[in-house]
Amino acid sequence: IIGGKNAQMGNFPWQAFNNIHGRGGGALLGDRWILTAAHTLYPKEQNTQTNASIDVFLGDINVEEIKKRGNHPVRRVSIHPTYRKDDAHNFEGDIALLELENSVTLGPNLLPICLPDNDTFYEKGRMGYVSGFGITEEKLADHLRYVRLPVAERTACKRWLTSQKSHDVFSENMFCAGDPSEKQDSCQGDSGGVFAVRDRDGRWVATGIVSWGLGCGRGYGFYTKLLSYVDWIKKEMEEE
Amino acid sequence: SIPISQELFGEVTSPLYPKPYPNNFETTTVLTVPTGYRVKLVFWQFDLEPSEGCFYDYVKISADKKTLGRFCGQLGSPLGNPPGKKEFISEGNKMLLTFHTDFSNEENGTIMFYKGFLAYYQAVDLDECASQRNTVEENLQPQCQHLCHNYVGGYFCSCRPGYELQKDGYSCQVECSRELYTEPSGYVSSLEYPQPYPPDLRCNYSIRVERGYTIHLKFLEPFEIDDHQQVHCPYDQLQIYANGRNIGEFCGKQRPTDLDTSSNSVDLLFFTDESGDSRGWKLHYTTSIIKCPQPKPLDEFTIIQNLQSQYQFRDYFIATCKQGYQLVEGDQVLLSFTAVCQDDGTWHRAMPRCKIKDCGQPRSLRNGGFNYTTTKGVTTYQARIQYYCHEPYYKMKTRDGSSEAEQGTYTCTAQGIWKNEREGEKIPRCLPVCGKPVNPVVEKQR
Repeated sequence: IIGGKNAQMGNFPWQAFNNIHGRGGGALLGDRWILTAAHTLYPKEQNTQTNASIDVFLGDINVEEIKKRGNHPVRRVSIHPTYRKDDAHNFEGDIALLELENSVTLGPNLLPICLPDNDTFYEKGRMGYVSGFGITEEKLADHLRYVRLPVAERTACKRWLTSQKSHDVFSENMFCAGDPSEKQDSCQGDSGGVFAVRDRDGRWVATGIVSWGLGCGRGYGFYTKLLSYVDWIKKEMEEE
Repeated sequence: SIPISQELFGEVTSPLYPKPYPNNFETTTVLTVPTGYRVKLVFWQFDLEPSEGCFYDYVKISADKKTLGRFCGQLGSPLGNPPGKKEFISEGNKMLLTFHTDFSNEENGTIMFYKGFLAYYQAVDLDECASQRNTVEENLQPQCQHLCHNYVGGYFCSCRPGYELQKDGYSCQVECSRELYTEPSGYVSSLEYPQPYPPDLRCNYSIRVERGYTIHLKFLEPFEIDDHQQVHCPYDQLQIYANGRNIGEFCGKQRPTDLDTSSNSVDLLFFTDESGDSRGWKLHYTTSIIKCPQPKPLDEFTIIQNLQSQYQFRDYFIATCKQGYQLVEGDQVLLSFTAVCQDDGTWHRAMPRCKIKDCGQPRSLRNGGFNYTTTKGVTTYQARIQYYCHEPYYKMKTRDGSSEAEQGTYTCTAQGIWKNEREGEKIPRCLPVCGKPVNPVVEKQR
């Protein structure tokens, strides 16, 4: 997290910490599903080991403490079928679900986040929070940090990408957040964590998954647009 | 004499009949019928020289060493003694008919011709028993010691109850060791009652009636068994057993009280010594069907179906419980209960109890719990609990139109199962509550 703050216990109780191909994040859905980015499991442009262990930790804001709480074994991994590991410039379908072997017991430091049900969450300027154990300004975090970011205008993000001579795909199933003029952003190690906003009822809703960006803290961040994948998520989680 | 073979009937005539019989002639015809029969003789034709006292020609009939008559002349003649239609019957199976003629048949110098006789004989049954009756009167040895039974051509003897006919077919000896009575009611008595009973008896009178019946004994007057004032029944005694169990030993002159044996099997053993002249005993036995005690519930929750006013052998009753209770026999839970009235007047199973159904500990609710809305810890019929979820992290899954209170209320049913009115046995679910952190980020600085 660039330009953020340390989180307090219970601020982001859905936050998961995983260590698969390096540090990554995730969010608790229900009491036995972890929502994350597909590229934390299958990174782009990397010959990943097929049977890398998937370690998932929950329930704390400190890396050492969260590890002490123990790994939550994963029963099943579900990668969205549109995700293409081999296409380095297209993070379409960067979403995955991990089904835990056992349900977790919810409490003040371990609670699930909700899923979006309408497009208003993606209006320009809608403020959201991104949290993660990823790198800060040149330093790997040992504490959960968060940053408050506005949803950006799609055309602005496209223009910015063009200016950066980027050929990366910015599809309808993604949204962008941040402000090039502000040094606030998510960064490596935050992938898989969610972009969370509060709805009118005060409920926290995950609207995006930290997906990709060009560097950190110097432009927009790109997020998987969860609203596009709610049906898939529900199908995977079945009645849950 | 001329023996005639043993026929059941036949004719006897004078020589040359119907031509005149010869002079100076005498013959005796022996009429014999089978043993057990008597000989009956009747004259159909009779025409002999008449004379005073039948001195010249005559027919003499004798049987059983007696002369039954001497006959001559014709019917209507002034002299002689014609037999007419008279029937001659022997005592035994033999009759002798002697025919005698003199040297001539003249009347006033005229030679007379007489045709002689034609007689018919037949065998008639001998009532040997009648002759016994006569001989008894004459104090002679009877043909049967006790009872005589005549039949055509013979007779047989039998003995009074308690006696057994001996091999000689005539004499009777006491035999009372296997007397069996199977009628539903009747009389049993000592031998010769009310005359003195014989000595040295070892009698066994068995009364056996159908299972499920009980035998009642009522002794009649007089009751008299040799007794001693100081020693209990030293000489003769009557022992009574019901189902092999001794229920009394009796003697003296005091009639035993009426006995209800509660058994379908009674044995009376009567022993006598070599002397004494008591008159014995007699009883009237009756039977009645055995009844079982009226079934009574042991608790207020037991129901006896179709309760009858009385129960007898082979009747049965079915016990059930009021709703919410179950039958128990000891520690064993019964699915049903039936008791049958036995032949000894007892029920084949003891009355069960009805124990309230216990639903047991309610199933634990994951991420939730329950409270008793009735008495805490009581899990029996009609107990009620309320499930809840660990809020605020979990919330009970409810159906449309149903509140958590309704959804979480479970009652212990009569079947011993915790049930919710709408959901049945299925317990509620506690679902995670999303997006409600207890300590969300708060931006104070503006």
